[in-house]
Amino acid sequence: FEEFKELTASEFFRRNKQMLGFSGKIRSLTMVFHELITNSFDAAEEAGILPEIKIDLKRLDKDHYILRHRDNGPGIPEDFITKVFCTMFAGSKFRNIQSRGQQGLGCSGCVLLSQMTTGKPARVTSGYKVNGEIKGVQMTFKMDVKKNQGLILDKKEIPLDSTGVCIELHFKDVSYSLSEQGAYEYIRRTMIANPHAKITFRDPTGHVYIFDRASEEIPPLPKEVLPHPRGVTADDLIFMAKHTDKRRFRSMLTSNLSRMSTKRVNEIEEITGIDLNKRPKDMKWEEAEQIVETFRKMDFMAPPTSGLIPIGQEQVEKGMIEILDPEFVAATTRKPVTYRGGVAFVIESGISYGGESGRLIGDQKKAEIMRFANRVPLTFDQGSCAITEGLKSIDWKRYGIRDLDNAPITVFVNIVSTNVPYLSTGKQSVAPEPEILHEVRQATMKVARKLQKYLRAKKAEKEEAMR
Amino acid sequence: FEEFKELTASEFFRRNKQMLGFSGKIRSLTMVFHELITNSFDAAEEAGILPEIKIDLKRLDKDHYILRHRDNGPGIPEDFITKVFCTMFAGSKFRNIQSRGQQGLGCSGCVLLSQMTTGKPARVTSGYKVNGEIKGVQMTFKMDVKKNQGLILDKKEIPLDSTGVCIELHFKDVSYSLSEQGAYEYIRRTMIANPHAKITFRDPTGHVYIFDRASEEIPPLPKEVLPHPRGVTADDLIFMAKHTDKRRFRSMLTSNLSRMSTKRVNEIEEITGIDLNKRPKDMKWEEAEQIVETFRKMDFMAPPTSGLIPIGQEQVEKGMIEILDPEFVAATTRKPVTYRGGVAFVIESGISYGGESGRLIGDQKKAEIMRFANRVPLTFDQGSCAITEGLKSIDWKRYGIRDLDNAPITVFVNIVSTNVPYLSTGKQSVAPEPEILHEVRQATMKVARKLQKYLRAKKAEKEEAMR
Ligand SMILES: Nc1ncnc2c1ncn2[C@@H]1O[C@H](COP(=O)(O)OP(=O)(O)OP(=O)(O)O)[C@@H](O)[C@H]1O
Ligand SMILES: Nc1ncnc2c1ncn2[C@@H]1O[C@H](COP(=O)(O)OP(=O)(O)OP(=O)(O)O)[C@@H](O)[C@H]1O
Ligand SMILES: [Mg+2]
Ligand SMILES: [Mg+2]
Repeated sequence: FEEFKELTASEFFRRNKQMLGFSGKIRSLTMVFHELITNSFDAAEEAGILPEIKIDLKRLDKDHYILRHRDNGPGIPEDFITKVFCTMFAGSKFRNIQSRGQQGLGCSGCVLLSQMTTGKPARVTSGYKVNGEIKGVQMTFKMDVKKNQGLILDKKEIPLDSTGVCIELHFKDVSYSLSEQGAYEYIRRTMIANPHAKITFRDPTGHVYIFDRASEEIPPLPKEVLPHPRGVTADDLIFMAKHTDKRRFRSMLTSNLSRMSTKRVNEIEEITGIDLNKRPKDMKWEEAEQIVETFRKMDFMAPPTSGLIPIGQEQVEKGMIEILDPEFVAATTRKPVTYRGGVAFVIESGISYGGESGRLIGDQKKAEIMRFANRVPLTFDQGSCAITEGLKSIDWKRYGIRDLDNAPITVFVNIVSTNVPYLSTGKQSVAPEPEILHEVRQATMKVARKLQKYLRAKKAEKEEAMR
Repeated sequence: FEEFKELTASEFFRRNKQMLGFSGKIRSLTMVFHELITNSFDAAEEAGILPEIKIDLKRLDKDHYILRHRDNGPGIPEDFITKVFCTMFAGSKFRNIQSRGQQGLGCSGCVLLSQMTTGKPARVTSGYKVNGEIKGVQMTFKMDVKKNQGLILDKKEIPLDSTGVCIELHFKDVSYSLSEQGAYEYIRRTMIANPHAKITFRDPTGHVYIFDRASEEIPPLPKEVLPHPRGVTADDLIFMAKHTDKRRFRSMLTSNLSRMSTKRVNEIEEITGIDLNKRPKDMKWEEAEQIVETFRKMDFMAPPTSGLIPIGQEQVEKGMIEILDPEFVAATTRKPVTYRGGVAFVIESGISYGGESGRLIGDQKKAEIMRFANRVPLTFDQGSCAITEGLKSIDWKRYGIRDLDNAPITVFVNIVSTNVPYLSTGKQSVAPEPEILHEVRQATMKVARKLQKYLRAKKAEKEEAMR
């Protein structure tokens, strides 16, 4: 036990950067784009701003780049900059609201990778409002990996005329690629799910791509979705009880759980015989189990539809038409349901046939699967993802598709949730929770039935034409 | 930024227990077995003891169990018990020595799952030597999830006549299963790679399985394997320089890197013109990059073969014969090489044909893949593992196997390393580092060639007999 020690989160991830998704040169750079873009989208949307990002990737040498990423969000106050970029497990996304970020790791991981491959500090310029005025600060800093905090090397006030964050990072041992795993393809897929965003991307050759807005509508802001009684666990109730400021257990229930009215609380009190007026801290585990067991037997309304914001059937179809130019497209959005812990989620699924649908492998068109979570493209770890598992479990023959290896189709699946159960901190695949698998299948079979109708009609037309 | 906060590691994993591998009832219980068994094996081997474990799984109700796990290792000193079981990222396996554990998460995850599903405390009895005498302590404790530390509820001295750790945990929402993903199969596979261990397992029906030792030889203890110059990065050198107690950079090099002699250090000084007598902290990033670049051009001996301890060709074949009763078996162990960062690893591969080899799916025998890392069976996440990727990339037709979906073969692959690059904290799949993929292919093709010879000879014999 002389060797026994405790690591900080940053020390752990420095040893295991593949767990942040930084494995391989192409994938590492794509993951950096992913982390910075998702942060900028979250920040702008929260502030009610249509997101606009300017990205400039300069190539200094083979596998050696400078990345400059600027957004138009509300910026980051000076006192939070090193916490945001140099502290792992630090963020503002730990609440029950749908957002792309949820771990407090993303941009700190980018700073860590930059520092590990080049030894250079990061430079952030942040414009943010203080009492209606725009304050501007520029900071140069490094991560103290041993302590999971930042080391400020330079700091100065600079005049800025708009809010937003601009970060400049150097990278080595990464590679920009136009392949399916590369940064360009990542941006393209991001635009399908985020038509209200604009990204201007200048690639290493100097070519400027403008991914323009297809919609001037800011999507409605997701609202807090409290845990649903159906699925919440005894541990959740005890954990809430420990950290609540409510004086009575019953008021904790009504304020912390969705669909929990005073009437229902009285019902529970009646059924279990437990006094719910007592203080939260006095609730025992066995009682919490009884309460959760009673929840399971009661009828609660489904989770509210307003909190989660899916892309929407219309926009999924529009996005697929735009990039795939197919002869057929159909999408559907399911109602909210919950998985383990009472966490609400919505699955939406779209299918397109013909045109650019599917992927050409050799001389054969295979089904292309586009996975998204909270509007973010999932590019890697396809093999272990619940979405893939759900899609592969469908009997495609019943819908006129011989099999997924032989079909000019693209299947688009997006899961939105207040907490997506990712399989690893790289956030590229979703855990196969039974409820999620069920919803992926149901949503996809619904649009597959529409495809089947279309294919039958097409076949009938053809046979008609041949007579 | 009012919502901005920092989570402790335990808070993070409480929200994301699927990242510890606890996803699904069967898998969750199997992962608990995995974490406790690997800890007991590591502890006994480090102390030069043949590992012996007694496991008792009592079923109290549907999906409700009490697990008692006792080992014969050196025990845990009283002052370390809560650190071991209640603090995430705390352990003794962060050095450059091959061991099953490497993250400091495993058994803390088990305590967390127990607490989250039952609210019950954990109870540990530990017998450990102090000045030649055996001291015994029994502790009952819970994890303070907010602070990532333990809360001792009870502690007493008890007389014990041997060293070792006994832990008792309650679990709900888990399920014991005889299926491939269940705890029984996990134990069985563990025995293939650890013939020197003995496990007595009493299952919920009361049936006692004795997995007895097949060998009385304690495997040689792995030795520290320093990072190899080929692959070590500039960041590694700067990180070492920051935390070394050596006064000169040159002595830091010779003591922290393998195959680094004074002669080689002088060569490097000559080639780069950098004064290697200076203090480690005075080394600049650009100079570290130059040094690493020079390493790449020099010829270093391969990493030492003594530090890593593979299972060994003989034992792999013996193990496969024992459980598969095949008509043919062949295994091979590759020499140590390094992947990114100069981390040494060894791949060993075995292939068996006929008998119980392969897996019956419907009426067809498919190839069965048994993956191991540092002698630990990898049961889950097969789809995303480098071992699977390496095996699938082989052109099996060349070796007389039509394809992996159609072959009565079992392929056994084990990777040993001082740091296995797992893809997630669940430690069930390995990152596809190019060097690892290469070695998996080379090792497997070598034994596949032997299989091909056998199949040809068998075919020739058959044709001969038909004349
Ligand atoms: N461009 C930005 N503008 C405003 N705030 C930002 C920006 N980027 C990051 N932040 C803030 O910093 C926090 C930490 O970001 P980080 O990417 O590390 O974690 P996250 O986005 O919360 O979760 P994840 O690890 O899943 O990405 C965010 O929660 C947000 O509050
Ligand atoms: N049965 C045991 N006997 C002796 N020491 C133990 C035992 N179990 C755990 N330990 C000690 O506690 C530490 C923490 O164990 P834990 O399982 O949390 O992490 P680990 O084994 O180091 O890494 P991993 O998360 O990869 O399993 C170990 O490194 C070891 O020092
Ligand atoms: Mg983020
Ligand atoms: Mg362990």
